[in-house]
Amino acid sequence: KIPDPSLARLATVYRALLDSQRNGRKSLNSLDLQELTGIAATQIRKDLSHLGEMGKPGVGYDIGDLKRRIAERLNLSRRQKFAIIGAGRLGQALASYPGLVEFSFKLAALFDVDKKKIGKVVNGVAIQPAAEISKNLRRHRVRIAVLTVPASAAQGAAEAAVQGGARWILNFTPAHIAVPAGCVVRNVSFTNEFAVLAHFVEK
Amino acid sequence: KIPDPSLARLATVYRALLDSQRNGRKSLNSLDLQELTGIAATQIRKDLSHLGEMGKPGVGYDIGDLKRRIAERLNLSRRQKFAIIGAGRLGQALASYPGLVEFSFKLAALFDVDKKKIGKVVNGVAIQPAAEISKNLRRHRVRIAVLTVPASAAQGAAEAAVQGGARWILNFTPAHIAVPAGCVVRNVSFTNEFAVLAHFVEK
Ligand SMILES: NC(=O)c1ccc[n+]([C@@H]2O[C@H](COP(=O)([O-])OP(=O)(O)OC[C@H]3O[C@@H](n4cnc5c(N)ncnc54)[C@H](O)[C@@H]3O)[C@@H](O)[C@H]2O)c1
Ligand SMILES: NC(=O)c1ccc[n+]([C@@H]2O[C@H](COP(=O)([O-])OP(=O)(O)OC[C@H]3O[C@@H](n4cnc5c(N)ncnc54)[C@H](O)[C@@H]3O)[C@@H](O)[C@H]2O)c1
Repeated sequence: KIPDPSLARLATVYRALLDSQRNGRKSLNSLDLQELTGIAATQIRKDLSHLGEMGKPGVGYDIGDLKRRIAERLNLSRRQKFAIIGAGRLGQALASYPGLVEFSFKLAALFDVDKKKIGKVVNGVAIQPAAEISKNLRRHRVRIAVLTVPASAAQGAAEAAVQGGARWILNFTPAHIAVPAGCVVRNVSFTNEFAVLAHFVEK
Repeated sequence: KIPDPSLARLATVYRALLDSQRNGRKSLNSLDLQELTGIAATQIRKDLSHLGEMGKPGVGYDIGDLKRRIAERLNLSRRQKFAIIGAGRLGQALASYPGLVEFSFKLAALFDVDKKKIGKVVNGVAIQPAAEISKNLRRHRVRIAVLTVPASAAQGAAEAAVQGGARWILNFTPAHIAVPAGCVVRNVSFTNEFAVLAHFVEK
């Protein structure tokens, strides 16, 4: 099993490989990857060792090959449908973010309670009433729900999603969410990014 | 020096302590913290060991004391001013997020190029023209700049911020930013959260 920090770094390396391929490169080495991602080359080589035997020393990596191996190991090539509950500022910014498509995440549904937002189309998906969450997730077999509602609405939104068959919840709200056994909640906070930055500001 | 993953987890623990204190609790143990944060109690005890001698076995932690020690070690109690460049969906969601105040981050300025947004007030701060970035950051001694502009505008925005004295950049755009030596760029991507989640979806 790959530890979380390695997974996050491998996802960053994967994105850098996609960018390089788009710019016409065929191969690169761990120093190139350090330049592109800001992650130390020694750390990248350690993370890549989770994928088994890698590149020939001194020759570098074939971008197509490395991309495939990371996608397989990280399960990035399987199409994952997700729904966003709370189509406000953060919800819509996430819905429009091109980075998610690169990881085969497909926005399947958007929900909100605000009558003024229902029916609006964001990145090709129409915002639906929150009352439809359970029915809609079940019909389209959506397993991942992203919560970008106010903290006070988070638990209710999670329950509706779980009732509709969601098993993985990405919680952007500051509320603590309780889910039944078998469901996984990952809490996301940008404040952790700020906190890590603050730690360096002092040095 | 505390490794990044520990810093991010300690920031999560810190937020859980703030929540518990608000709910009137005086003390708690590592199992309580596991319940509140989703981080394993053994991992929490390991992370807390970076702070030196901790709580008495079996007695738990005094919340006020633990909070102070984390804030000191992570440098969270020093007020850090930051500016947001790009006051669109993500920029405004970040500007309004109450979690940042808890880490003593104070929104000092917001910038945009869109004439319709300039002058609008978000969380008590008026959106200013991007042409004012360097002058404004220098006048208010702002060292941290958050980039939430389109990828094509990211490098230019970073240069204006560095010219105004910013030394730490939190880059939410998919663009790779080049900065002079002495400046630090941290790239933030929610896609890493999704990628880590995807890895578990399969298991
Ligand atoms: N994790 C972080 O670091 C971070 C950063 C910024 C914002 N946030 C959080 O993200 C959430 C959204 O922030 P925002 O700035 O986009 O807020 P917002 O007010 O712009 O959006 C919230 C949306 O949720 C909708 N909503 C309310 N109740 C609902 C329900 N029961 N079901 C479905 N939709 C519902 C509202 O109509 C609104 O459109 C907040 O909880 C905020 O604290 C987290
Ligand atoms: N890191 C992630 O996982 C993630 C997730 C969502 C969005 N994003 C990124 O965040 C950025 C913002 O996304 P959004 O949905 O808020 O977009 P948006 O279009 O709503 O906001 C962008 C804002 O930047 C302003 N702007 C454009 N050029 C500027 C300049 N030179 N100086 C100052 N302001 C300028 C625009 O007027 C607009 O208000 C994008 O780069 C997007 O790719 C990243």
